[in-house]
Amino acid sequence: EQILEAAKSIAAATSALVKSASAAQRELV
Amino acid sequence: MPVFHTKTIESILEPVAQQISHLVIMHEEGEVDGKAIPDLTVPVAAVQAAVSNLVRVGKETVQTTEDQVMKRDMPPAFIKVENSCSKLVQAAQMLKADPYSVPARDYLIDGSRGILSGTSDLLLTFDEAEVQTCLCVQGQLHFLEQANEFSPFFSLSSGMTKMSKMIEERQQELTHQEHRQMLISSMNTVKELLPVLISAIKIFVTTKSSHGAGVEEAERNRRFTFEKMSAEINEIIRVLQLTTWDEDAWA
Repeated sequence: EQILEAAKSIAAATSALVKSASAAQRELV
Repeated sequence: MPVFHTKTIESILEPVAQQISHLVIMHEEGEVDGKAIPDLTVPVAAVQAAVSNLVRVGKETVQTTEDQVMKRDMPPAFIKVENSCSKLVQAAQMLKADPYSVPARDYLIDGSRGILSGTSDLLLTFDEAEVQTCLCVQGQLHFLEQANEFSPFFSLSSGMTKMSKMIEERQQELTHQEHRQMLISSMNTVKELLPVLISAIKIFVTTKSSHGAGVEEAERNRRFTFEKMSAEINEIIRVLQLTTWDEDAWA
């Protein structure tokens, strides 16, 4: 359970990171 | 074709996988158009904190679990996640200095993919719980095969019930329809063989204890049923260990 929750946190943080990179690029298009 | 092996893993990782694919496309465009990526220090720090937490929780699990597969397979997954996180940190540092840096974009993509892959590996190590239960039933089956009495059957029966329940839950979790059907089919065969096995053991034990005729035939029959059941449980184990990435090899 703890590992599942930790994996969810990693997924959320990675998702936020990738979104930041993608969104920033999109703004500059 | 689903990319992730189970619905739980899919629900956690599929959204991130899609975003990474999107980033890859943008990166390819960026190489042509030279679009900038801003400072990613803050979101990378959040990933770093989440990775540290996962590794901490994972190491505690490795120390406390008796599952040898988990002990063996989890540490390489930690290393993969940690190395990938280092790439992200490097990418953020490089992008801070040069928002157009192409190597930094490569690091960003490699790091994100590595985090995804390592987390998937880590979650897959939990899938071995069902395999352990099947191996336990195999052990009980082997023990019963050596015994000349009926009493060890009761532990096999309870092991079978546990295995059946786990396989039922597992097949509902799988994203691959073929794997689900294979599990259902093999488990049904095992269930059908159980009364046949009980009967074969009873006949063998009775014939042997009464020194009656046909002991050899009863033993052959009993062995045949054991072998059939054992082969079917091996098939269940094989399917349980199939992941998306094994599929080509398996085909």
